[in-house]
Amino acid sequence: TKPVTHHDEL
Amino acid sequence: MNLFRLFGDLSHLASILILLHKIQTTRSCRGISFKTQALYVTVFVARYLDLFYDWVSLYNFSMKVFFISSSIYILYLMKVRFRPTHDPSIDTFRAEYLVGPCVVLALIFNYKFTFPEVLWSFSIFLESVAILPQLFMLQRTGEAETITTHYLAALGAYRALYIPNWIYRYFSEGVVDPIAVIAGLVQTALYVDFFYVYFTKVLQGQKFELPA
Repeated sequence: TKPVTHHDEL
Repeated sequence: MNLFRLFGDLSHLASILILLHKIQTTRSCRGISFKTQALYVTVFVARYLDLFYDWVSLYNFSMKVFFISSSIYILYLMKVRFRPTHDPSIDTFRAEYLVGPCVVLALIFNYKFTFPEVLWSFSIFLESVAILPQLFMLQRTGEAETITTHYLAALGAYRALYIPNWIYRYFSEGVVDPIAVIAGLVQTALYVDFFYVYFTKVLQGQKFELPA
């Protein structure tokens, strides 16, 4: 898994 | 977007509307911690400033604008409009004990050592503990108006619903956001005691009262 930041979340 | 996140966001939205409804109809902010509300303004401003330079979607944009503006409006209601109904003497949790460690944590744990990313991390950490002054106040007074407990339940449900959302995203998109997940688990765990009383008393039609 790639540690992606969910900056699309609120 | 998945249903968990959508319902989480709607629950968050509902919590704010319930709080506004409570303040407007009772014309009082009794039982509401000003410190917690001020921390939420800090959280939203720190995290959502990206709405000026990062476009995600209309949904994302509108929610950010709503969360920032409604939280500031709530502070106005508490500090100006219904000021006499707010009793600072029971809102005694030291908020600086939360802000300080969150700043330090954000400087250590972030995805990139840039101003917006550190601010983002800070807001995630601060959000996870921002409810503590409110829960502390509840603990002190030992009881709460039913409408206030509905507000807290909706607010607690919001981050709880994000947990299945993250599990879903892990399997469907193969992505994981350790900072948000760990802070989200902490945030949800803080509500466990509250939810226990909420489910066993308030939803059975009784008053929210903590055992003496």
